[in-house]
Amino acid sequence: MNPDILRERGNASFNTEILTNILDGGAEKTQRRREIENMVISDPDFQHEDLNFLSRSERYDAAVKKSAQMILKLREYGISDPEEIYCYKSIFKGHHHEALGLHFVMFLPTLYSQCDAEQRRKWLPLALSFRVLGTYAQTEMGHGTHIRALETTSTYDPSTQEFVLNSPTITSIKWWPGGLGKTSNHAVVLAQLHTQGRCHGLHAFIVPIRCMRTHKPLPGVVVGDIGPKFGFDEVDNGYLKLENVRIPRDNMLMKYAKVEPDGTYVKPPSDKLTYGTMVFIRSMIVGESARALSKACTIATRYSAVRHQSELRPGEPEPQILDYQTQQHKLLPLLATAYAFHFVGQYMNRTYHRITSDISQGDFSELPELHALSAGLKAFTTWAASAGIEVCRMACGGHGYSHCSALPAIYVTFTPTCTYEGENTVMMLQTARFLVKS
Amino acid sequence: YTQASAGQQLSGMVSYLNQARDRLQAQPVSARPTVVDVSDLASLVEAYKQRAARLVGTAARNLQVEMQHSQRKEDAWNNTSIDLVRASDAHCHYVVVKLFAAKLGEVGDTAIHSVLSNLALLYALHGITQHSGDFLQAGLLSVPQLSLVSQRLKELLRQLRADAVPLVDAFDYRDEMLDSVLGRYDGNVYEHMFEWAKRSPLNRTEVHESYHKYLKPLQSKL
Repeated sequence: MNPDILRERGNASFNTEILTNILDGGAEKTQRRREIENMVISDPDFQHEDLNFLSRSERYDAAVKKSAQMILKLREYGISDPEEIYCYKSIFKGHHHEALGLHFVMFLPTLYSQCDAEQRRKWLPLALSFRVLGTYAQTEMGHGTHIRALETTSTYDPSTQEFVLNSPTITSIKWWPGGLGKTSNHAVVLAQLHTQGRCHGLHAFIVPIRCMRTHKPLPGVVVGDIGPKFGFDEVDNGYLKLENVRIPRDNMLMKYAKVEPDGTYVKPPSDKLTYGTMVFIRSMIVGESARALSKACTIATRYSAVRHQSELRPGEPEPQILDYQTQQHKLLPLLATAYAFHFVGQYMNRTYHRITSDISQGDFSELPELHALSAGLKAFTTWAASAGIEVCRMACGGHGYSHCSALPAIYVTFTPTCTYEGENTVMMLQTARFLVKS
Repeated sequence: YTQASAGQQLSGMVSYLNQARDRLQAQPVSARPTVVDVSDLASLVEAYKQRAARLVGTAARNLQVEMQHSQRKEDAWNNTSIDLVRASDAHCHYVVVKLFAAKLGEVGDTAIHSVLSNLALLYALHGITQHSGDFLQAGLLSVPQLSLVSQRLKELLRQLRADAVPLVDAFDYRDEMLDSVLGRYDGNVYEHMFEWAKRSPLNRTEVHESYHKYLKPLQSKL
């Protein structure tokens, strides 16, 4: 053990373990989290070469392999509680994304929240057994957060009781969904619903995109990877062009809005319900902000205790850089921010579950506030965490620039949260609309 | 804001706008009370609340003014959007400070309560230094108080310095999860940094093939 860091720990004014318990939500949760960590970390199947030294294709390959192994392990260990699955996954994937991330984070929650009873019976077993590998295709090449402008169409044909999906323009090509390029065989596609000569706005449809036997793209489906990005090397973010793709009527997610066999449209009780999955993800991102920032703070603070530089007083040895007031000013407010966001993340998690439980009982009264708060806090925390991680990197001098610090990986994996699931400025304006209306 | 101004009672995180009606009558800055104690977290939460209320009110009023000048309400919205984003930002900042302060009420251990209180105070004061204009404009802080904020912030840095490493240890990230040479729990950074560099694919051979392909031919031509 480095003597500087040993001394730092000896100076603690509090019991670290008790604080860890508070962050986890109780001593039992800490114990269970550590058990799960041990399962992953001691598992030889999850050992791999340092991803920093691999090509993108090799990294994607390694990520798919790990995801497949992870699914088998979850079954083997009987881990089924959503919080424990989340914990297991966050450990095994480290700072990177997992190849099947969208299947867990968006596809499955969409099925749970938007399928009617009959659809749940059909799709959930397929998705939970991974015969259906899903993603969530909302964003288009020419359209982001303003989802009312999405161009993909789904036109109901009562003669065959099918929807016909099309990407009518270049800008309507679906763009960016994780796992869409090579991994998934189904996608929840957000498209403008046309029936009986009228457009009824955006609705969600389950669209098969690859053959479940051969994994080849289905007729009318043009699908592929969008190429290297700023990070996200493990994920095949994809494009999807639909050319007269026909799907059965019951592939429209019908828990709220419906299309009857004759084409009659039945309205949902709230137009915000279609975007419920995004609200869920935004709520989760608040906790992710805390997680990413706390990792960066841990790295920069420990390194600042070990690193000696320059001199404070002439003739004396180089002090730890954490002794410089400027270094404290860089790192300690960020540490406070990480703690603040951790507690806000806990609050958002509780609030999301409380309000969605009310919604399932037919009470939509708090949905607008949840929508506004999740949008605003997603933007607020991701902006602050993203900027904070970069400050942590620079607080580590030249070594922070090396991939061995993990700070570049944390940054490139986290900073897209400022733009995905709603670009932050747009999110803030959504919150503002609520505040002004209130 | 609109509902609160019309006298409706709001609940949840926006309930502070219930006082919007009182603030509708513009008061001179000098008439507003200032936060007395910059070391008191409850006072700071109140300051953040009033800042949020003020910025929401300002954005809403600016929007109304724009709507009188713009032909379309969408244009008025666009022309007020900088104010609106500031208002949302202030609202979220208030929510974060409020929730952090509320969390302290759940912490029973005295030593941990003390260190988390200092962190919460640091978070709140640091936010004030970054947005001092808002607090001054709203009359929530005076210029001399801003100096006190700065002074108190430096004191907190000194106090928290001693606990910095234990505070990050409490996040409880194992080395395998951090995957960072700089952030190693044992602090043995430099030895492992050297080991890591040696694994670079460029070091698989003593002489890289690019030397034979390009540099040697170049040297032979010059």
